[in-house]
Amino acid sequence: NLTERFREAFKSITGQSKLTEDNVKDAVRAIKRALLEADVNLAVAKRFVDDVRDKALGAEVLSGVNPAQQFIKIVHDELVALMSDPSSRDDEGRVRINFTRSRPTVVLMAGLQGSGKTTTCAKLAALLVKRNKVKPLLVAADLQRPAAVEQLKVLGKQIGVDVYAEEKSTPPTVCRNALDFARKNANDLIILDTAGRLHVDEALMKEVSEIAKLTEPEEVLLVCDAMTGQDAVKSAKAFDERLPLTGVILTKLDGDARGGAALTVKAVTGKPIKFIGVGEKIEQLEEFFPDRMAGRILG
Amino acid sequence: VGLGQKIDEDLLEQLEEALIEADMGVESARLLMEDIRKAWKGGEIETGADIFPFLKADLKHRLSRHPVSLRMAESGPTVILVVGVNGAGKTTSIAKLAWIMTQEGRKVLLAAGDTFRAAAVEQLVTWSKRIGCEIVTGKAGADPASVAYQGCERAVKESFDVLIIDTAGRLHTQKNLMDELAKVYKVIGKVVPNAPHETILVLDSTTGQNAINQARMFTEVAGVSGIFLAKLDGTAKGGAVLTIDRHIGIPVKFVGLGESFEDIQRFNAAAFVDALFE
Ligand SMILES: Nc1nc2c(ncn2[C@@H]2O[C@H](COP(=O)(O)OP(=O)(O)OP(=O)(O)O)[C@@H](O)[C@H]2O)c(=O)[nH]1
Ligand SMILES: Nc1nc2c(ncn2[C@@H]2O[C@H](COP(=O)(O)OP(=O)(O)OP(=O)(O)O)[C@@H](O)[C@H]2O)c(=O)[nH]1
Ligand SMILES: [Mg+2]
Ligand SMILES: [Mg+2]
Repeated sequence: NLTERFREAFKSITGQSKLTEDNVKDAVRAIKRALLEADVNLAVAKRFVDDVRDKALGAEVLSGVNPAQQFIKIVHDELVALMSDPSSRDDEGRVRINFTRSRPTVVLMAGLQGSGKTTTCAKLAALLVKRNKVKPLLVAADLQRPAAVEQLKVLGKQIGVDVYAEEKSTPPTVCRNALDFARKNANDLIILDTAGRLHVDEALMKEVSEIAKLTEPEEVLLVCDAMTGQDAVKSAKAFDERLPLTGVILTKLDGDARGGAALTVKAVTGKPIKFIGVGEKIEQLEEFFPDRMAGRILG
Repeated sequence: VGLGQKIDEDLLEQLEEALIEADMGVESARLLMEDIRKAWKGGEIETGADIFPFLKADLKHRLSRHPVSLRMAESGPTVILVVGVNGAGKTTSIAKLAWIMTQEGRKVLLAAGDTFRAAAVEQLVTWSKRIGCEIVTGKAGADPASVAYQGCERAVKESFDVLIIDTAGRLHTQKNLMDELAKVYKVIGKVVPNAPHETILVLDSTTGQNAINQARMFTEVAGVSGIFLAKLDGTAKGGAVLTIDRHIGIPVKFVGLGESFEDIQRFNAAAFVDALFE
């Protein structure tokens, strides 16, 4: 566990009655290193350990508690606090999707290439059918990747959900027409699957921003791969600047990536991580729990 | 030597941070700084102004040790197995390899070995049509090893120069899927002697330290011989390949610079290292 791993670094705190600037120096360095090894962005990690140092300094070591364990608890609690977002939970503590009654609720999925958007669109549709008894419409707005439309159609068929697609069109047109189709088809939820794009591709970032302006989504979700490294800070910031993000979905957490990107993305965008992908199957989408993520990041 | 002059610690810290931000990893970056300190003490680096050029030269040298050319078969088809985690860019990278080989006048055959994911076969079939090369496909849900087998048989029978086998994305932590890949690898070797001649691991440039685990585990079951570093047209630097080079020694052979089949380049160590610090 973390206390054992950092036994050497925490030697200077052991036996102390108070956590001071001097005796937490090694421990703080060890935490920063652990965060970097977990792929937390460097600037985010630095800011985090500074906050932790401030919280730890002057803390009276609780009697009967190993000071190292107390320090770890401060780190853990601070990580959990950073990745939590109580406003994104309902009264029962479940992740909230901003449903509207006035028209079909629109959910826009965006993110870098290969992050898991198309698969997650289907997963989210299935989850909301089960949880909220909605009648979703999946929209194949990726007209650039070979067989992307086919991929969504196959997934839609697997879960018994309609897929809206157009042959020769453009993504914004498909999305606008999908809204009209949804009304006629009595769908109360629309999930827009968009093409993967680089945050430095100006034309494509403009396109997705245009889709958001056109469809005014209740939810704009950034789909991010859990194994993303330092670059998460750049892509998350760019997507947050160009889109009215309402949340993040972190995918492929069934792997062994420590997932530091979770902390980076939350720190940089302030938007809640709502769900996590934990496999390729439709049912493998779960609600995000900050305390589980904190433990995973710390290793 | 710096005549007993202390090394510029601020500069070292800046360089170390640049490497961490390039996804080289905190331990590898630290080891590299130790190498620089040794070189400074040993007189290999004379002034502070020489530190950065020394570092770049060292990295370029490391990454240039291995050949970036593909190992070709002495006779018969060259078999290239393409592997990697979900969404890394395998299928698109295969299209790029097929294009480059076709441009070189080789007769290329593709095998749609991802029999699992929705529309995976259709995706590769579309690419084969755009490039103008043949493709072997199996029934939906077919055993990937059987598609690899059919690909190898046809490549030999119809005298193809190159066979490139696509596989389903898989996380290296999924034992059953890694066993499945080991079976594909074994079957290839049974049909074509010394095959696969190359096992290419496609790595997403945005991947952090997990890339090292991927390289290790995929090498264990399928003998990775080269890396295709995809999505290098983004802002990620792909520094994890430096750590892979240091600990496992797998060379980067190609980089992916976009979503079209032409967006491929053979790996250029000098350009890669310069870009790390930009
Ligand atoms: N293991 C695992 N695989 C996942 C998860 N989510 C998605 N995948 C896989 O990741 C790969 C990429 O998923 P896609 O849904 O095609 O990703 P995408 O973001 O739509 O890709 P582009 O449209 O090309 O940008 C596929 O092989 C999926 O099955 C997950 O949570 N765990
Ligand atoms: N910008 C950019 N995108 C790329 C590059 N290589 C692949 N992509 C994109 O990444 C996404 C995933 O590519 P795929 O080829 O489907 O990846 P894969 O590894 O075969 O995915 P699975 O089979 O689902 O595991 C697609 O949207 C590709 O267009 C690259 O070099 N640059
Ligand atoms: Mg997609
Ligand atoms: Mg593929």
